[in-house]
Amino acid sequence: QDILAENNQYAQLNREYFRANNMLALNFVSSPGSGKTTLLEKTIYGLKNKCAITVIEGDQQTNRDAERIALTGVPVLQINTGKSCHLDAHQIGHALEKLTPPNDSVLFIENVGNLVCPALFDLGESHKVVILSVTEGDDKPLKYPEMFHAASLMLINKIDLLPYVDFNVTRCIEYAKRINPKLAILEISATKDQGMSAWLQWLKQHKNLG
Amino acid sequence: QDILAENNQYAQLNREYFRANNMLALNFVSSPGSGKTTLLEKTIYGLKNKCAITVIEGDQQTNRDAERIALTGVPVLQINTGKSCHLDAHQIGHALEKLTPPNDSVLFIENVGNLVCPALFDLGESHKVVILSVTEGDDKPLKYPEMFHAASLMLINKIDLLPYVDFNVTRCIEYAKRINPKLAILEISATKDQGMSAWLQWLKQHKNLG
Ligand SMILES: Nc1nc2c(ncn2[C@@H]2O[C@H](COP(=O)(O)OP(=O)(O)OP(=O)(O)O)[C@@H](O)[C@H]2O)c(=O)[nH]1
Ligand SMILES: Nc1nc2c(ncn2[C@@H]2O[C@H](COP(=O)(O)OP(=O)(O)OP(=O)(O)O)[C@@H](O)[C@H]2O)c(=O)[nH]1
Ligand SMILES: [Mg+2]
Ligand SMILES: [Mg+2]
Repeated sequence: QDILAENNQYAQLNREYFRANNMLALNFVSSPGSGKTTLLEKTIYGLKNKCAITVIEGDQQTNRDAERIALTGVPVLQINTGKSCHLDAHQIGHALEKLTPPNDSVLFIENVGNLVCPALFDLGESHKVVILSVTEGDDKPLKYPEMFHAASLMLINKIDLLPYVDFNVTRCIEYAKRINPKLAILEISATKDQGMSAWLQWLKQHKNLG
Repeated sequence: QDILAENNQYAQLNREYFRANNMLALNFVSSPGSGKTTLLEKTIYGLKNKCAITVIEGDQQTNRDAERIALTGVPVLQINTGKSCHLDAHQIGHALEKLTPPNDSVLFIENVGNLVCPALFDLGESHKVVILSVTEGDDKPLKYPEMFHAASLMLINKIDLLPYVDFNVTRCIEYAKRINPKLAILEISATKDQGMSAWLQWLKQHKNLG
């Protein structure tokens, strides 16, 4: 409660920083392995000729995700949270001091894989983007409502696996809208490049890239 | 830290209760949607003629998992954790007072879907069983080491999906053993009933059911 109040103060500083520098900051959240890093890899290739991109990676341990992002050529910083289950706004503020992203750029933050705790920790982002894999089951919005309530956009990922799993897309969308009627929803496969143009379109609209 | 110390005191009371009643208590942990509830459904059918089973279900919201378990005919209690990301030992103690499981029985605890926080909260269980779905990626033991260090057994689930995903079983096992050399490992498909007899065997050995 004190922890949340303190985090919100740092989040507000970050939010003001992003506004002052005309930056779009997105906080990518999901369960472990739903496809956050793969989506960022593909998104960077789709967008890097149009605008500057910076990435902040969060994981309990290892540099593995930052190393993957580094291969795309954009600046990236890895934060290891140790036992902690979420990135916090203070860590993001420090990362921004090191990264010094340019004006008018896009910041992608990949949070620790966790469908619970990151919903409570504002990082100062413009939007939370929640990724739900079709392999997890369509009832997740009801069972983990805080995260779907906090998000602006839900990406249903791994739709290439729909023939092999028990996932009803219509039902999942209905559950998600029950929790958050304003939630935008797109269906994608990050590995098979399905639905990526609609996702890039959402990004450009929110960055006013036209 | 105070929270953990207080939790450990309640955990110790639970552990003594389980020992006094000759109960095997298992804490099932995994990311959201890795197959905990499906595994419990199948396990109960495989075991209910041999010993008494009781289930405690943990989720942020809804009774959905407890309702699924109730269809198997065993006693079950649902705990909703609200914003909290894990079951704690105090909640388990209260649940035991309501459930009053018999001597020599098995208790299955399904924790909140979360690969981070439940590793820190001892419930007094005999063993943590971590379930990793092949859809999550084989590097999860390295990136979320606390959970794999805390577990006694890892179940690699959804092996029926191996033809369609990028998951190297050998590499995953090597990573897991790097984090926890004593970790037992089994490969299963809860929905296709693959690997279930080896899993039931592990259970019976640990319950001394012969
Ligand atoms: N079939 C399929 N697999 C995918 C898709 N997107 C990602 N994957 C696979 O899912 C696994 C995990 O992908 P990541 O991108 O590492 O997931 P993540 O959310 O970044 O994982 P963490 O950062 O550890 O929480 C990898 O084996 C990917 O190849 C998809 O659209 N379809
Ligand atoms: N293909 C395949 N799907 C599975 C398997 N086991 C579970 N599933 C599916 O995975 C989805 C989630 O299963 P659950 O048992 O609800 O997972 P869970 O871990 O209990 O989920 P939470 O309690 O919400 O964290 C469901 O659609 C299941 O049918 C498996 O072995 N193979
Ligand atoms: Mg990642
Ligand atoms: Mg479940």
